[in-house]
Amino acid sequence: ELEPPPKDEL
Amino acid sequence: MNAFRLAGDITHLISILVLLLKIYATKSCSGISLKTQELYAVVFLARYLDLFTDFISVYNSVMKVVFILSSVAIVWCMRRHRAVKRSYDKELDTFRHYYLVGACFVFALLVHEKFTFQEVFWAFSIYLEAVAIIPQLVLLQRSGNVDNLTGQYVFFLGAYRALYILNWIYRYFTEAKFSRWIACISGLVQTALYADFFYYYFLSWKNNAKLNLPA
Repeated sequence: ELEPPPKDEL
Repeated sequence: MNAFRLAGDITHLISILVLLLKIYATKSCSGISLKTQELYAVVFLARYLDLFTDFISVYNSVMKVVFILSSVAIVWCMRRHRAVKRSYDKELDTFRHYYLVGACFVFALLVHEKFTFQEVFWAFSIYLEAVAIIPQLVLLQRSGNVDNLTGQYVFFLGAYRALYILNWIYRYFTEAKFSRWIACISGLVQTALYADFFYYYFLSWKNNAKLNLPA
């Protein structure tokens, strides 16, 4: 399973 | 971090500062929807649950804290400050915003990236932000007039939305792994709501007439 990218937006 | 996102964050911050300035300087919140402000406070509280679990950058953490504190401060002023409270257009601000909260939460339970506490609340905050402006637009439509600072507040919020869309387009083409379709689609819905407002706001400004939004 793909690791979701970190939520870097506000 | 690209220029569009930074500019988007800055205009978002400016919109909140304009609103705080209006309330502080005029001791009045006339024309401002408490319901929209409450929704924004809920949006930030639900979205930034990751403040203590995921560290992105100092910038990211500081902005999160600023957004939470400023949105809670605005709600506190409108509810508790004696003079500000008196100027609140309660009888015009009648949109049933609890329905929006409920609908967005149910939608977040159905559509999310992962079924975890944090992810469901993240999706909920994204959906709620997309529709949080509706009580404000309804209030403006009912009162039929927009003072300068309220107009600028909505203008900067709209600029933030437009810049975030440019940011997503930029990221889509420059980052291999960028796929934030929940945020992107919700962002488009939100921007469409603003575009509608801007159209009528522009017309009223051009004709030097009262703002008149269709039902």
